[in-house]
Amino acid sequence: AQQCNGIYIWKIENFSGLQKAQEEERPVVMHSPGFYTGKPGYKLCLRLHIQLPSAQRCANYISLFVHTMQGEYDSHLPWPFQGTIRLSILDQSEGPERHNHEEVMEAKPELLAFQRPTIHRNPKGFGYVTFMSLQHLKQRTFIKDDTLLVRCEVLTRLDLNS
Amino acid sequence: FPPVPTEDEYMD
Repeated sequence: AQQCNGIYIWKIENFSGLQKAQEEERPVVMHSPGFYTGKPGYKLCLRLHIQLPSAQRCANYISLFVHTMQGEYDSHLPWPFQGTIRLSILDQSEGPERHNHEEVMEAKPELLAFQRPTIHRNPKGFGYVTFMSLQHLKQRTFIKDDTLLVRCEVLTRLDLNS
Repeated sequence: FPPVPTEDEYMD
């Protein structure tokens, strides 16, 4: 999971257990392992929440954010991070008619989220509070074998220049 | 309308 040419797939297992916790109003927040956007590359991780039924405005939504992490190439990389990040929840249907749920976002270099991290994981992330509703999750095969697949594809400005 | 990405802070 560490080197992936800019594509990382995060397998979240036991999703029914997470949903049960959420239904019982227990907060569900998870971080992915760190992954590199290339070699050399930026170290990033994903943060996923299942918002509680009692949450204001974002109840029963999956929130998804990207965080920068301290990585082994940081001193050789341009900062702030600049590039394009495509976040997807993968449709695991059999056959050709797959409809992933996707959003594409452009890094905003003026934000703290894209500065070189000064601690293990930058507390500031960038992404979507209302990435996808739990209702929408039921409409296709987004859960298979009790597993949710989250994909993150990163194209950095470094990639574009090389 | 498409959702808008935002900065969001999370501390353990």
